[in-house]
Amino acid sequence: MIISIVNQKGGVGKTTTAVNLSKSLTLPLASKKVLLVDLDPQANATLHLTERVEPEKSISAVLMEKALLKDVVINVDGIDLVPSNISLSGVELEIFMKIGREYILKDALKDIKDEYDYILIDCPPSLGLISLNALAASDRIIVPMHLEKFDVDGLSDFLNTFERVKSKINNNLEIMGYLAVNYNKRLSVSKQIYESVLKPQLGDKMFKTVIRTDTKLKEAQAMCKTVYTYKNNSKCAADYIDLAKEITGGKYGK
Amino acid sequence: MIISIVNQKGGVGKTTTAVNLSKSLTLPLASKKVLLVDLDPQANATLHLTERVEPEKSISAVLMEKALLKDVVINVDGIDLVPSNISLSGVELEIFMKIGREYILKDALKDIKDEYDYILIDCPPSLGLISLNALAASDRIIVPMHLEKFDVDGLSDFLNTFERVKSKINNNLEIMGYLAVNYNKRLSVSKQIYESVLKPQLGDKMFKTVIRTDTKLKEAQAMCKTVYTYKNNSKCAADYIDLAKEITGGKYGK
Ligand SMILES: Nc1ncnc2c1ncn2[C@@H]1O[C@H](COP(=O)(O)OP(=O)(O)OP(=O)(O)O)[C@@H](O)[C@H]1O
Ligand SMILES: Nc1ncnc2c1ncn2[C@@H]1O[C@H](COP(=O)(O)OP(=O)(O)OP(=O)(O)O)[C@@H](O)[C@H]1O
Ligand SMILES: [Mg+2]
Ligand SMILES: [Mg+2]
Repeated sequence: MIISIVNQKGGVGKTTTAVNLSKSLTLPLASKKVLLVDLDPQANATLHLTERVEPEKSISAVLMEKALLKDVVINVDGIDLVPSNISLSGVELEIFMKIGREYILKDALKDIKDEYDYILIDCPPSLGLISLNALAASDRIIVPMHLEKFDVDGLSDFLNTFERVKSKINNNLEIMGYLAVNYNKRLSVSKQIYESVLKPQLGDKMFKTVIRTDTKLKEAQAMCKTVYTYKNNSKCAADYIDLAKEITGGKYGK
Repeated sequence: MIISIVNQKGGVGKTTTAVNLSKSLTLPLASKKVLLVDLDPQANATLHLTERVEPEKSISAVLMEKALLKDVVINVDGIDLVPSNISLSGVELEIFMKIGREYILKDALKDIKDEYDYILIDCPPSLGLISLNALAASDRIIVPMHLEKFDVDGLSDFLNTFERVKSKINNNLEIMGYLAVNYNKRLSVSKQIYESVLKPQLGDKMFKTVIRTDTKLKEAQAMCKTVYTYKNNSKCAADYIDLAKEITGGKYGK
């Protein structure tokens, strides 16, 4: 199953979710085989786990059809990663005139897709050609959100864009769920948005799992580690394990 | 003076800074005439102050050369605003083949530029054609940052992009400063990144003013108000007044 982690709103926890959900899916309880594709020119998912890589060893080379996906995959902390590089920001203009420009990633994933239980794609904070490639290649999407005004404002625009992608580029695409990230129950605005706006509006499309605010996460990122590897009994590590359980439908083992 | 608020990293306080700095520049102490241009398809700056507008009454119509800037300007809370709309995300592809495609905003600003002391441009979290239009039209840029690993990682890529824009599109462009936003002294990671990474690396390019974490800001956004209008004695309101003082070089009045 190919899942895009997407929201054009910036800084809502797309990278944090892509990386830490990948990790929790590979833990012994689930032991899923996971590929994490970093599709953001900022390469935050890559730098959350490892060092910078050269452009020819990154997803840019794959989208420019100069390398195969399996040539650039590296294994870090039990996760297979397709790293990114800032050169990716130039790729969008390069592939603009190509025939089938929205399906380049989908084609590239064809020959390795069956080796994985889950392929997670970390998307940039925009809905240009790079993100469209992710959506065209995906079965499901996860939409991380902070519980703030701008997230609620962006929902209707997001749904319109999703419907257009579904009808024009990929009619199998479904929203797996909206994920509340960085939730701090003590902030009255957040609690109010979650309880009286999002839950009523999104219903069961809202994951039951909520990712709580946790400073251990920022420490883990500064150490280039997943939150589980940094501190496996932290709130965030527990929440991402709960999310993995919810996604695998309780087939999480035990 | 035209100032772009820009950082391709998402969720670092670009919109928060553009809106609340605009407000503090218009306060009686400074009484500057300010135009705020919302160049983000998410239209967060617009929705921070007012209701949604139709595409033909937004910046999209101006960039498509279907309307003049002065036809779409609205005054809200003492700030002249050029509102945005989600249709802006389609404009990038529309203007892609136009001659002089990076200078469309610069030309549009020509006939009203002299009516304002400051024009602030809120940019989207990407460095595509829309952001390039902002950089081509600007004299200065302000780079908001959260004090986290991903912000530090993105600095070198950002500087490379800035140098390319400066040499190819606008050689007058200068970085006015990097602004620490959402600073919480109690978080050891943030304090460490500020004191031992950013200050030494950026020196006097770092604004002396720091925008502290303040929940009043989220409440103000939920109420469609600037933080000064919502609670003029809040930490955030005071910090944005200090920033206005620093930018106007103490000519802030008194
Ligand atoms: N549960 C959490 N607790 C505390 N901080 C968090 C949490 N989740 C995310 N953050 C912080 O929020 C910031 C933004 O997260 P992240 O970079 O994952 O968002 P993003 O949506 O990928 O951003 P972009 O739009 O730039 O791609 C990060 O610096 C991270 O440390
Ligand atoms: N000083 C602060 N104190 C508390 N919260 C803050 C502060 N500054 C910004 N925020 C919060 O951080 C979130 C991100 O801010 P904002 O939307 O301004 O960032 P942005 O860079 O414009 O995002 P995007 O990349 O999507 O355009 C907002 O929800 C805002 O409430
Ligand atoms: Mg990210
Ligand atoms: Mg913004």
